[in-house]
Amino acid sequence: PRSRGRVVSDKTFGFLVAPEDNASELNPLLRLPKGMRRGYALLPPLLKVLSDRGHQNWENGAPRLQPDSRALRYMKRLYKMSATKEGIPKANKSHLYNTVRLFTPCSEGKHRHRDLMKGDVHPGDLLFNLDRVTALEHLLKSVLLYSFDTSVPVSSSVTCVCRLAAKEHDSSSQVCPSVSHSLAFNLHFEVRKRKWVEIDVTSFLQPLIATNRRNIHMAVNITCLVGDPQHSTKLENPFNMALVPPSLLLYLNDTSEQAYHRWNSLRHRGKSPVRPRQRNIPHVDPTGDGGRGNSQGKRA
Amino acid sequence: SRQRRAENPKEAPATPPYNLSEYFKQFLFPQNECELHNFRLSFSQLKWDKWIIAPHRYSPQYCKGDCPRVVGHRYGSPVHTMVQNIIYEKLDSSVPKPSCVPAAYSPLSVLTIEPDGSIVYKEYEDMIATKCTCR
Repeated sequence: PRSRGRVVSDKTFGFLVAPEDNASELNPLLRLPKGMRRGYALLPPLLKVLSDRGHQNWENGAPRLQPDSRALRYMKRLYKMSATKEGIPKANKSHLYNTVRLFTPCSEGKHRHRDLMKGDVHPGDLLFNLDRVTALEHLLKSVLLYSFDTSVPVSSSVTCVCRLAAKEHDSSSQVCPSVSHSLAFNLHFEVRKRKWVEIDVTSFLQPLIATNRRNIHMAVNITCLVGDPQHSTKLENPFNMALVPPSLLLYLNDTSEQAYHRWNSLRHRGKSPVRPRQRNIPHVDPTGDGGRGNSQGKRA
Repeated sequence: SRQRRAENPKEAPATPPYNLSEYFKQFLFPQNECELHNFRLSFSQLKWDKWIIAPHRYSPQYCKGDCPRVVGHRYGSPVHTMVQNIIYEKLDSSVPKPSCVPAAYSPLSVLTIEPDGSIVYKEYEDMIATKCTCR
């Protein structure tokens, strides 16, 4: 439309700009009337992103990668817990995230990431490429998600000792000999119907993700004792075979305008916006899983 | 009107009383008044179901219909809307009449597959129209 003296702030349309030629490729449903196509497509970011992808089955020439089926099953379950059938986010106040990203580890063949593979990578190492995380997405919680190959018979209870070490890459992307972060902890769980084990690595990864690290290189050493730790336990090999390389789950708060902000909707409903005060905010589990600590601690 | 009819029967028959409400209605409430209309699409229709895993169906809804000349509080319209209507009717018909547009939205949660094979659950603001207004 003719903008009579109307100032179009590029902030508003910055992320919606679609060059003219893209408009011609758009799906007919999305094609805007001629007058509107000058310079930008007024598409909500979701449709803009998708309509671009609609005609780019290849990302910059590379074939579209299909996700791991186990990971897909987990995310569908997370979707069912977070939204209704029509796709409306459930009004679950304790669920602070508005974005959850699941990354499967890069392997030699699948995601050959140039500056990752120069360093020495051991078989047990995990390489995650976090290019898709945007600068406006702030980390709330990160989890290593182990799933079990249920075909391997494993008795009911398992106790594991898990050692994580993050490897730094210096500028020449050689792996530095000194390991900068390491973490060891015990894990005890029942493997009856449980298909997933979530290991909270938030404090471990926070420093790496806070420095906007695009590639996470971790050495993971997990040894498990099968059986009840009080009685006879034995280190059983079958269990280690059952462990599939873990996925990395990031619970994020997307602060961009087009993302849904719960406190914003509270404000619209006439309540004062519940903005986190800058004082030391008690670490609340963003997934609302009922974090540890007594109610006293929580109230504090 | 009955007495007037008795005095001079030749006068054109007045409209019978029951039409009065019809008569006024054309001024107060247009036939196809501005309101929210249902629209459901499935991402498979758009061939996007390869990377939009959920939801399968999406109802963005839309607003359609004429705005009454005197909108007042009925649509939560500001007084400006009536002023715009008066400008259109009395001063300059190139100024558009008030339009029927969404006034409130609800968010949508989407599960998609990224080009690198990672999976993302995202909640987007303002993706479903829930209320209409005249502006």
